[in-house]
Amino acid sequence: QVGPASVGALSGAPSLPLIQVLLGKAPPKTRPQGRNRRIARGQPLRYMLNLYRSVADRHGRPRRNRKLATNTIRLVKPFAKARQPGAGPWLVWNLDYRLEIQPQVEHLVRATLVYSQTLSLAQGEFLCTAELLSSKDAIPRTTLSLTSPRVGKRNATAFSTKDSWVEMDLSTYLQPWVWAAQNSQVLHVRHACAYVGQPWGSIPDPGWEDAVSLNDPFLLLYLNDTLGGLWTRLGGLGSGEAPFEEKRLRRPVQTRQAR
Amino acid sequence: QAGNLALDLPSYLRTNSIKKRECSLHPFRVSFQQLGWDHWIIAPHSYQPQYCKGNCPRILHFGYHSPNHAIIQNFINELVDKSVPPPSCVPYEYSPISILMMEQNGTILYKVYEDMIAKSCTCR
Repeated sequence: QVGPASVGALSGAPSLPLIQVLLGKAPPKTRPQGRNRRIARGQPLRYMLNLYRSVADRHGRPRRNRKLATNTIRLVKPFAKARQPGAGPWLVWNLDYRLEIQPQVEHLVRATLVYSQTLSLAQGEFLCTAELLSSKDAIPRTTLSLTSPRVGKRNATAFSTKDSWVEMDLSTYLQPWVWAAQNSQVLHVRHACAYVGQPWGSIPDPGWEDAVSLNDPFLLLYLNDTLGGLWTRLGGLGSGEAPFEEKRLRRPVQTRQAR
Repeated sequence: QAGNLALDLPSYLRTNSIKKRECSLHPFRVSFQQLGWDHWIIAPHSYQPQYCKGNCPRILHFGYHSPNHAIIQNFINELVDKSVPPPSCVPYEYSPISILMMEQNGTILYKVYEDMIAKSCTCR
């Protein structure tokens, strides 16, 4: 039996690569109890848990029949949000996302903007949409436009399906040279929702704006974190272990010659 | 002298008396709560790293995937100099683990960490 060993207790071991990485990612345990859990909740957490369960079993072992092309997926929530007035029946927000990609250690393979097309809330049913904006002048880069919600063309069953997620592929807009040239890793997105749960023109229950506002779109960055990047991040080769690791990677054990 | 050991290999392989203490993979599970990491690792709740334990046999047969160096070191320990230790029982193959976690800024991160679960053992 061993007592709980916090990450902090291992901070005196900077030469341990895994510990070094964990120290860089782990939030401090000194936060008020439960706060970390509250940070990760709602739709983003549910989405990531579903994704996790689809690719790994309950012990974290990758499923044989379901492999991802990348070893890292980062869910990014907006860091800034502003309500945009005067958009007809739509309630519109402008959202800013910080990509925080480290090009020297992380290779961006794919990026998507994920949002729920229909929201089933206590206040009613809502139709939502999102579009990517140009980083400088806030001009829509995607073809989506804010027209009247097409209530008549949707049937009730469409809205009864909860969490109708849409993944908008942003890969073509997020090539490294694009955001590197702009010297900014901030992405601008417009998110719009309209109340459609009752005959058009009715007024939803109070508080629906706040409820819808809790379901902001989020980014999914599919990254490949490289071992080479890890060693670079740790400040180069120090202990002599790295050359062995690199050698092992170049010639896997499975290909060793028989003795 | 080393050749004599090799000639003894067939009879050695037939004896199973010390097999129980021989180098092998053992199951082990630890929760992330025990490691003090449960405040930022969302899934899984527990981790099964497994471990290798046991004595390395006098004659390292092919099943241990021991490198030539380990076999020679074993001979040296057996025949030449006891101060040179016999090979150690250590993991040979590993598998990765998928972890869902929170970063400091509240970002949710899915990450695959390689070489986190021991799958088999070797003597080297």
